[in-house]
Amino acid sequence: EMTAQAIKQKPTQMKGLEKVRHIIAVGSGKGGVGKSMVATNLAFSLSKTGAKVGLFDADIYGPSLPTMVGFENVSLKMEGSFIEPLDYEGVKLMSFGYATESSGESGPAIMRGPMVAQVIQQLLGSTDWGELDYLILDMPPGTGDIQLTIGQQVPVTAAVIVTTPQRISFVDVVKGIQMFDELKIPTIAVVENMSYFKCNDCSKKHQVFGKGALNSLSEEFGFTQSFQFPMQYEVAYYSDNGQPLVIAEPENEVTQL
Amino acid sequence: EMTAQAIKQKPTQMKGLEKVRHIIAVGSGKGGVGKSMVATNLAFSLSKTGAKVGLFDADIYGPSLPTMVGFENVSLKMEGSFIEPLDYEGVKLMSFGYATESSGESGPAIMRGPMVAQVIQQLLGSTDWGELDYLILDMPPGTGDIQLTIGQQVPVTAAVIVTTPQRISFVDVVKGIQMFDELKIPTIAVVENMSYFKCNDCSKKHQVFGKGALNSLSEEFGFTQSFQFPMQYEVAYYSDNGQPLVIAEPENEVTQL
Ligand SMILES: Nc1ncnc2c1ncn2[C@@H]1O[C@H](COP(=O)(O)OP(=O)(O)O)[C@@H](O)[C@H]1O
Ligand SMILES: Nc1ncnc2c1ncn2[C@@H]1O[C@H](COP(=O)(O)OP(=O)(O)O)[C@@H](O)[C@H]1O
Ligand SMILES: [Zn+2]
Repeated sequence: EMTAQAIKQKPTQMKGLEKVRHIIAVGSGKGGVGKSMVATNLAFSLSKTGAKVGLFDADIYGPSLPTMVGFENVSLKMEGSFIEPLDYEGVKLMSFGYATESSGESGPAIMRGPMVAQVIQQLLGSTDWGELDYLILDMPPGTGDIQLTIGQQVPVTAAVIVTTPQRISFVDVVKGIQMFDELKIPTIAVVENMSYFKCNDCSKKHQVFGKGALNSLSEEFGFTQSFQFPMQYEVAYYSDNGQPLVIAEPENEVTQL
Repeated sequence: EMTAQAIKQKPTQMKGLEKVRHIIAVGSGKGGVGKSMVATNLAFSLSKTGAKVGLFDADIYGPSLPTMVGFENVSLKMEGSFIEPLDYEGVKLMSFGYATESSGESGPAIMRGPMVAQVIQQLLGSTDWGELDYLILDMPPGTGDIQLTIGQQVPVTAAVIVTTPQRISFVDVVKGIQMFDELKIPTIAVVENMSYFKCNDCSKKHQVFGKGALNSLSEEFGFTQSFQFPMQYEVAYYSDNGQPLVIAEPENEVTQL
């Protein structure tokens, strides 16, 4: 009964997505685990290999992309009924945060479900993504309206799950994986972020958030690909300064994704 | 236009709240900053001073309370049209996670806004909280249906805001404070969590997530009370093992709230 709403509808006429080959959702269920950081760096890593890539920030309540990839003055342009995406080092970008910045409204998006679903349909479906090999979707926390709208109307190819070592995160992440299953989206990889912190004075590795459960997640759900990222000062520094780590520090161990 | 929905309605007949003196919302806008940890320890700290306290987990999509304060076998009982709250060391507890555990459904709550709003009204309004000095509401991330339903229907006395040093968190927290302002809920304190990590081998303090913006938040919004918590292995350890830090380690510096 709880999951009755998860029956997949036929993908809508999201004109902007017609020439996109693969759509990858980066999600987790839990907030603050590093989804936006992973989605942003995944997009720019794929682009460095020569693929045509786009990145969509699906978090209407708390858009992160304008902070992670910053522009001086944002002004979105329309081309007919399409919205032109922004471009940074060849990656196409769109976020509700760019739309509100461009129209000068920076307040909170105090909206109920139906309104948020409409914003997602317009922003994702009317952006002129053009020909892309990959469109990365940076998903918000939870399993509500935004996830359902995207799951039911967007032909998502696969999902990447991000977690942290805490048990709370494991509990929420399992819900996120089960939701993707309900929506018939295969989960292809798991990233455990903030796995440890290495003191730069004495090189001791600290598992601040505990040992984590990456092994049991991989065993339980049969993931073939799993990665562990350390907590690093540089990761937070470049996010705060609007530059993807992959561009700022290509040699950093976190960018070996 | 975006905030038009924020106009306050008259508090509904939430019978369970009739004998509650003060209701404090612990929120932030951003997920994963430590709202549940702060809300849980605030509730148990207040209870240790002799006050009668309740704690409600308002995150329907990702309930944390059943992990933070664990029970062997959860089974919720009804008393007429009221739900009996659980009790741990004298603090009354209620969470959607306890309700699903008690009925054996542990899957994700894949629900759209109107359904979630109904679950909140029933769970918060029909719990028999009895006579309480304080009811602490552990709020979910975002500024959507749950926040609107509580803001419009529950006589919240004040809010405590939790943030972390990253810029992304500052941006979301400002939205959370502005939403509380729209809903006429005064923010009385700010907690910056994970401000630094102290290596237990060489005692170096690392500001892994940067310097933070506690001063500018306090100046911009005029907060009189602000706290900084370090990132500590013990905090994550006791949360993962279902015991409030205040009970497990009363002398810990984080519990000097
Ligand atoms: N491994 C890491 N080390 C240091 N900081 C990190 C790491 N991963 C994420 N962060 C920082 O933590 C914050 C939260 O991450 P974010 O990607 O916004 O999480 P989510 O999208 O899951 O809410 C960001 O400022 C980000 O830069
Ligand atoms: N200061 C801290 N040091 C170590 N772990 C922490 C700290 N604050 C929170 N945590 C852990 O991080 C996880 C996320 O915190 P939580 O309270 O669930 O955040 P939120 O409610 O904002 O999503 C929890 O497992 C919690 O125990
Ligand atoms: Zn050290």
